[in-house]
Amino acid sequence: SWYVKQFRTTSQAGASVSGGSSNSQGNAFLVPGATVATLLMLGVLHARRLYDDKKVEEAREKGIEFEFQPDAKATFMRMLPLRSISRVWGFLTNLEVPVWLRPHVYRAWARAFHSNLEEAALPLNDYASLRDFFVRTLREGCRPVDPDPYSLVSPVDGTILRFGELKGAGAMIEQVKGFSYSVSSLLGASPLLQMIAEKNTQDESINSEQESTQREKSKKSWWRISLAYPKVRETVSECPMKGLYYCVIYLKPGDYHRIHSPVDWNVLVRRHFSGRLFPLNERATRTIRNLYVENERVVLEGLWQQGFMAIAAIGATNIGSIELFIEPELQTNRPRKKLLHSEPPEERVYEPEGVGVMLNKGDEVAAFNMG
Amino acid sequence: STVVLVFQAPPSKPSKNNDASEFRFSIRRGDRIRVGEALGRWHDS
Repeated sequence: SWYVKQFRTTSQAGASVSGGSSNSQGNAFLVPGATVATLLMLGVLHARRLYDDKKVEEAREKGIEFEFQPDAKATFMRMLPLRSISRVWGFLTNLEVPVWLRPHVYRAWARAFHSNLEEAALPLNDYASLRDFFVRTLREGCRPVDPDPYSLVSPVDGTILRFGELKGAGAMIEQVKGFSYSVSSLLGASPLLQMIAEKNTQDESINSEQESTQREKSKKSWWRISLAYPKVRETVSECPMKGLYYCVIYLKPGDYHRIHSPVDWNVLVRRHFSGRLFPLNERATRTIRNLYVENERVVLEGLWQQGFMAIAAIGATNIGSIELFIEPELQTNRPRKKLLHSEPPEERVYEPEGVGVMLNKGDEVAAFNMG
Repeated sequence: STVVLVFQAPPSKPSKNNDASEFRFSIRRGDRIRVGEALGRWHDS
């Protein structure tokens, strides 16, 4: 208001004395005025975000769970060119930072997103860009792997959103209370998963009256699947009845963004879904439908000692790239003319077929990156 | 970004032959977890 008042009095005084000079003085206030207004707006938006987050946290502590509720912001999100925005962000963060500025930039990032700089493997000056810094490795020994041979470990740093047991081929995972998505839509049409679900169904329903039709159906799909995965058929058909489980882990921008192997396993197939790049924060999970199924993601699927194993790495607006160390040539978040939701994923079966790429528990598998 | 893990493991409810190796998660919703920390365990029967 101070600026507006100044502006008004100066322009009035100017007008009375000489017309031309009042314009130039008005212009002089334009830039500072706009700057202050922009800073004020950003401040208000940030304060509102903090207030919303506080409310959500308090509700969660009271045990109140928010339900799925699309809103105008989610609708607006659908209209934005998020993939292009993400690529521009990747371009900007890939710009080289002057050496003298690097510690300041990366410390500011760490302060803003609660990253632990002590764990970075290299001195801060060695990271040429913010993108390099973001995908940094950690010092040796920072992430010891649980020594228990009968444990399955976390592949990433993050927050546990959901976990539990899945039932049958049409199994659903809850995105948020009131909305779920199917495992098959997340992982893609997986003969392996279908084989396991049918085998489980077969085991459970072996005494049921529909035994003959069930057996017929299973036999047919067995044939189709075993043609595709002859070696795998023996492994799955012989193992005793297993449970099928899931776990969803959210990575904050400040988290360590490399993905490690949760067990010793053979990666047989890789599926790359080109998709949207909605944000994946808590608000988006409550307001955007099919968030994990629509977003760009890479799925690695294979077998471990106990049977089926799949990891789906799902990108977001600011972190749209997924880099596979076992397949460095794969590129995600590429410009696409048209993005069809029903478009099948680009799939690759790793050689040798039925054996694939062997990974040990704790091995680095992939990394998320900006843009 | 988000990672979803889908995997088979010994059933959490003992199956007919009382297989004692059932898998159990060792986490809670909202927990902070790090690479290498156990998500769950089972026992070899």
